[in-house]
Formats: sequence, structure tokens, C-alpha cells
Amino acid sequence: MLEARLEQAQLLKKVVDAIKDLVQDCNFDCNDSGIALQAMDNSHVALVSMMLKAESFNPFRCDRNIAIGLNLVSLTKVLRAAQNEDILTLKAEDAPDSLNLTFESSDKDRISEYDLKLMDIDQEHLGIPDTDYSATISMPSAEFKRICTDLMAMSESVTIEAGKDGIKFACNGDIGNGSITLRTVQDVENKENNIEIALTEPVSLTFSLKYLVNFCKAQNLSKTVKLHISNEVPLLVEYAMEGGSYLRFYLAPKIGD
Amino acid sequence: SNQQARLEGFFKPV
Repeated sequence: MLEARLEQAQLLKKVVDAIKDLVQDCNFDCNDSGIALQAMDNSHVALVSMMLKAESFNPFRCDRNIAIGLNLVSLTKVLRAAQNEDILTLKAEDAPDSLNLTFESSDKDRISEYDLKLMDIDQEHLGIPDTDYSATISMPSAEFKRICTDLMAMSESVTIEAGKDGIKFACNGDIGNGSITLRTVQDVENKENNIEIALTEPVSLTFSLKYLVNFCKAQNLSKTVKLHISNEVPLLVEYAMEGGSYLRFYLAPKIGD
Repeated sequence: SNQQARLEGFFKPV
């Protein structure tokens, strides 16, 4: 059986909030290393890969592989009943038809308990190869969100160009064009403001801004975001959490015909 | 203009 206790419900609330507009029905695949999810959006352009490591829970117990088939809209309705600081416990049997969730207020004067019906989801899994990306950019997640939102007001697509002079986000729209260029920032006082660019070769790829703006809903999970880019492969946008857990988004590029 | 690629063009089903 699965028993997983989170010190603060907000971790799961934020994760589900960040992905629920991209994917609807998906399996939480549980084993002794944690809770994983992989799901594509309906158009098969974007993929969500979540890993909540056992280390992010206290305690975490899951002695065999358990698939928890969830509708994220339904899960959101239940999670809305949890306060951010509540202690959240997930419980499920080995072949579950429901997921048990309890929310305990931190001063223990209130315990809420919900059982959520599960679904049988036959999910297609894609193999994601280990990739040495040509460019890896680490930046404040709020900055990335601002760039995507600003450019989306002008255009459907953004071209991300990483070179030795920095990283440039450029768009062309009906009303004109725009670009934002970022250079390396080293803020010793506050490392969260750093912009780091690791480059092995210059890259330039075009992506749909609609999806990137959607990924930015994960902004609350982490103060920094990492973009991994190589020519001719999907972009990886990664939000790292405590305990080695992460939320990753992959986005297929737009390719010239 | 650019065409939106799908993920299956890069990642194979397992």
C-alpha cells in the first residue's frame, strides 16, 4: 500500500495547479522511490514529467508499484479543501479504486478526510533519452514568466537563441517585433537572481508561446527555472523542488518546412 | 512558416 505524508499540502496543491490545464487524466505511478507522473497534452506537443521523491515526504511508504489513475480536475476540487500549511497524507491500497486524502491543520484542531474515486487510465509512455543539451540557462522563474507573457502579447511564437553574447528571446507579430536579451548575472548576495548560461554550441529554436506561458504556472514551485536547449530536439523547462523532486516540461519545437 | 512538431517525432513510445 501507499502511505505518503507531506509536511505542507501546498507542494501538491502547487504541482497540480501547474499541470492541470495541460493534462487532465493521468496516473500517479508510485513505487519505493516516490510518486511519478508522465503525461502529454492532447495535441502531443507538450509533455509533463513530475517526480515527487520519497525524500520530499515524511514518512513515505510504498512497497510495490501502484498506479493511481486521477482526473486532475477532481483532484483539484479536493485539494482546494486543504490549507497550504496543512499536513497532507495520501493513502491507497495495492490495487486501489480510491485515493484517501487527509488534511490536518498544523495545530491539529481539524482533520479533513476525503476519498477520491480513481480511474483506469491506459497511458502511453514516451522514452525520453538522456541528452547533453547545447545550452542550459538558469534564471529566476519570475523573469522567465515575464518574458513569455510580454512576448505572447505580440506573437504566437518565440525564437530562443543562445550564443556567446547571451540568450535572446525574439518574436515577430502582426503589430511588429520584439526581443529580450539576457546576459549572465552573478548576484553573490542573492543567488536566486543569478542568470547562468552554459553553452557548448550556439542554438536557435522556435516555440509556441501558448505552451511556455502554461509551463510558467509552475513558477510558485521554485524561484529559479532551467531551460535546456539543443537544436532539433524538444525544449526542457525544469523547476526543481526540495528533496530532489522536480517538475519538467518538454515542448516540441516549431520547424521550418 | 514554421510547423509545430509533435513529441513522437523525437521520443519513442515505450
